[in-house]
Amino acid sequence: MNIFRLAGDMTHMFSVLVLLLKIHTIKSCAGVSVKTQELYAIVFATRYLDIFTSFVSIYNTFMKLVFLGSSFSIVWYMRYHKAVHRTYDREQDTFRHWFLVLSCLLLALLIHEKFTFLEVLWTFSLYLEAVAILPQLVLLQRTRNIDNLTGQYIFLLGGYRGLYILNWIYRYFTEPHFVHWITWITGLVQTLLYADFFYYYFLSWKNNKKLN
Amino acid sequence: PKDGDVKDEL
Repeated sequence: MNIFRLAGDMTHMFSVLVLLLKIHTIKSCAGVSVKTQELYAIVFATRYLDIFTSFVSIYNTFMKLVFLGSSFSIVWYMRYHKAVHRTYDREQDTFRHWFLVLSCLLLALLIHEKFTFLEVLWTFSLYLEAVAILPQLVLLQRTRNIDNLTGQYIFLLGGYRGLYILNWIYRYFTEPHFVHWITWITGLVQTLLYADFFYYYFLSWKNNKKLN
Repeated sequence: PKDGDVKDEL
């Protein structure tokens, strides 16, 4: 475990906690896409199937449980908690996210390292994570309104992805056999989506305008 | 997981 990886994980955890805090204390999920949250729940559920079969460390198992628990809690809050559900932007959050799920599943069946059940689902979770933020970005563009907490949530998520890339560069130079093309390319695509968003976020902030 | 295995990540 290097410092980039740890910082990335912590940033990731804070991003989820910020979102849960917003939903739990303000009882509002305005500006948050439930589609993106459902995609993350699927990502974690399919990636962490190995939680029962391979033990890495207490840290790893603990963090996996945190991400599984938090992503499913957020979806539950947004779909079934009455007060929170009332604040959900249903008319604007119309991204057809099941197409993403289907495309990523097909891609995972075609491009993977090993054709086993766990490996294909693990690869599927990488593909899906890369594009899971799309419904959230589309929702932000539609409502053209971004509150501080939602902005911080996306900012922390972007930071987490950036730190993971530094972690891979570090591991590539310090560990033998650390070559993982699928992980790297999907990670890069995901980070570029955030970078693109922040570019426009920064421009609109600089011009003191709403997001365009 | 062995050295260089990306599956020890989250």
